[in-house]
Amino acid sequence: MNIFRLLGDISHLLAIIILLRKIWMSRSCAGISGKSQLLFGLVYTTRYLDLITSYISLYNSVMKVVFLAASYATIYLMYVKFKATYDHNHDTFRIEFLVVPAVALALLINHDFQVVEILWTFSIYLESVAILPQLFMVSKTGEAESITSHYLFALGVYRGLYLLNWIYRFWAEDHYDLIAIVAGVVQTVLYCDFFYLYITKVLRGKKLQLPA
Amino acid sequence: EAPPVQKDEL
Repeated sequence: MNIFRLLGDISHLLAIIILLRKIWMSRSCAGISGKSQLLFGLVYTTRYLDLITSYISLYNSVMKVVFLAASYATIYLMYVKFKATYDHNHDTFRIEFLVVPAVALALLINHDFQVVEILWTFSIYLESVAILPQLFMVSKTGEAESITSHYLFALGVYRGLYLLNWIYRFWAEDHYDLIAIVAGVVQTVLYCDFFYLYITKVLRGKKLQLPA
Repeated sequence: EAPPVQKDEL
């Protein structure tokens, strides 16, 4: 465990907490893409199946359980408890366009043709694009609440820090995983445009509003 | 063939 990895995980955790807290405190999930949240739920479920099969560390297991629980809680709040506030008219991204290619790619490019490995690979591919419905929703409405922006920023920072972690691990441990790295680069690049808007607008106290 | 890599990342 290096500092980039630890900060990345903390940032990831922070993003999830920011989102849950926002929904809970405002009693509303307006502006949040339920589809992205469903995709993240699927990502965690398919990736963390190894909770049952292999033990790595207490940290690892606890974080996995927390991510799973927080993800399911978010989905529950959006689709059950605060369903009335869910902005589904603006959440129109077709998720099959992400899920189907992720399945196909996982079957074609993987480290080992075994169920758990393919599910892990699928989760890596899907995670890299799972935020697209949310970004699409922001672009459709042309704006995002500051708190939603903070959530997206923390989520983007998480993958950015993981990139630094992989560079460090390659250099220090001779360890690298090309599937994770390529997908991680794609994922981070998707956030770049948002990072720019976040830094130039949200951090200066303005609302994130896209130019008309 | 290389052994499966242990997935120690989240």
